[in-house]
Amino acid sequence: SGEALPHDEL
Amino acid sequence: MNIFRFAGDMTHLVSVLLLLLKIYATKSCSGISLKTQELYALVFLTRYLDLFTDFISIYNTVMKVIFITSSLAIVWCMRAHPTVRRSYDRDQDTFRHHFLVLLSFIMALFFPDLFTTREVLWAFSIYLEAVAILPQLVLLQRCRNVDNLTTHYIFFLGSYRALYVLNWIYRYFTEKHAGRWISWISGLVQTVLYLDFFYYYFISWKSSEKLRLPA
Repeated sequence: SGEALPHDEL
Repeated sequence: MNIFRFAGDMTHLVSVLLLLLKIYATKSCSGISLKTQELYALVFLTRYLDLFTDFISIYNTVMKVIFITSSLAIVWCMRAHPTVRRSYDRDQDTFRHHFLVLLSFIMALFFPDLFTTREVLWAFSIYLEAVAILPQLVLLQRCRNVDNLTTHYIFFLGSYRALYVLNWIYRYFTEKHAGRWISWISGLVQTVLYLDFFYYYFISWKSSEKLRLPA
């Protein structure tokens, strides 16, 4: 994955 | 946010509250592995670095603060609280957890999502959490009589990541959010490590006897 996925989980 | 992830977060919160209750109510940390608590403190400190930089939601921030402060408070309690520290099973809690830290860090260097500081530390926290329970499970096998609060604590701690796996499955089918293979694999490994405990926890619940892991 090129873009850094959001860390929306704990 | 979906029901599986919310249930997972609540289960995780309950496990922390159970541990705090056990230590506060019994003024004792017998049967609790300090090494697992230290590993979890490290997991949260390296995973929630974005606490002050990326605001996602009030809920997200509050939960991160709760997990960081509670894990540090428990480590402090077991190391320095005059009453609690005396009940720590120092000579039973002998797992070489430094190797788990080293192994996870090497894994994170080789297999991060992106090779940036933030992502490497995030991957480190995910790999480390997958194995952080090992010192506690080994201690549980050595300490014959462990109180119920401790076994309930471990049960809820193990259940939360299983619920997260359901959350990733749900997100895969609903949001086309493939998620991160690091989370998938580590979450599955983490849950599998508990299967043995879950089995004996279920047996002890059915036969309403104290939980006993085989030696």
